[in-house]
Amino acid sequence: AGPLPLVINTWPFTNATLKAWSEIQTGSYLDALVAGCSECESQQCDGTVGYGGSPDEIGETTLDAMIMDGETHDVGSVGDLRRVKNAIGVARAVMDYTQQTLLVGESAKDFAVEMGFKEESLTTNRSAEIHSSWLQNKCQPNYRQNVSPDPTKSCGPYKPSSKLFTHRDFVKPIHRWNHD
Amino acid sequence: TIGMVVVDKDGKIGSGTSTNGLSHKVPGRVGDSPIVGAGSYASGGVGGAAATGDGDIMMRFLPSFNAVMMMANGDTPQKAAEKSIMPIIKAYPKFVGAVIAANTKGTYGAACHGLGSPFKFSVRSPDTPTVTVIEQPCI
Repeated sequence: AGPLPLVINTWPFTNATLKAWSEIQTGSYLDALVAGCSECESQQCDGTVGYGGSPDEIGETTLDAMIMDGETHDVGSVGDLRRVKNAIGVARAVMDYTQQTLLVGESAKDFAVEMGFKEESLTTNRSAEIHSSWLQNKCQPNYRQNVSPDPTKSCGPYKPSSKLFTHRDFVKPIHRWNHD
Repeated sequence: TIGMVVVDKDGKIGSGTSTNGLSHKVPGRVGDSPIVGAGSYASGGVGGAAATGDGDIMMRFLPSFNAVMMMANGDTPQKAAEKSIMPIIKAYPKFVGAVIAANTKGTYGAACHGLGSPFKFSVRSPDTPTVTVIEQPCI
């Protein structure tokens, strides 16, 4: 066994680790989690956390976040959060100010605003460029299948194919700079 | 994505995640990060875990919950992390992802698959002079 306290996180996001470590010296483990993840959100760690990264097909950045208290099994979670930067903060608010577990989409944004979070665009020049390049590359890669026009060659809008003919067997572009 | 597990000096534990997901996802798509037991999980007196990678695949196997249950049954965090991704690899040999795990006594470990290089994760404890990046070779 190692000594405590302990902060551990995925990827070499050392500033987030440091922030959580600093917070745990005086705050709670939940405060440390929020501080650490918030640090990554504001620093846009690897472009995989926070605003201005991973635009969807229509160019919008959306955020997912969760916090879990292992002592009580309380959970606060947000999915497809739009136009609010501090996703882990909103997740904490779901845990603290509701008896529910997971809020999503526009309604999650409305909840966040109600709880005092600022509504603002998550798009940056960088995310706009990523989306523009993707459009110029005929929307490749994408995650569609069994639709027409052929999603391996064309952008949408897509319609369902008359029959399901395949599961796309391709290596998804999951790597250090593109992941959940 | 960042997935984090924190244990305080009294052994109390929590976990969290934050991500902007995959580039060019279908609008409305949500990954594993906000799904309890998928993106992360924590259980007092046992430990916590967090996952990263292909969320569409990982959420089908609840690897974080799996890892914590393995620790509850006596596995080390390292072994629990490894065992938690084995069912995913079996079903999806091209799967890309990683799991970190820690118990409430301060022991930790990680496992990964398909990254093409060692998985790097960050640790700070009284045992480390500062934040330390550890490289875990993939299975």
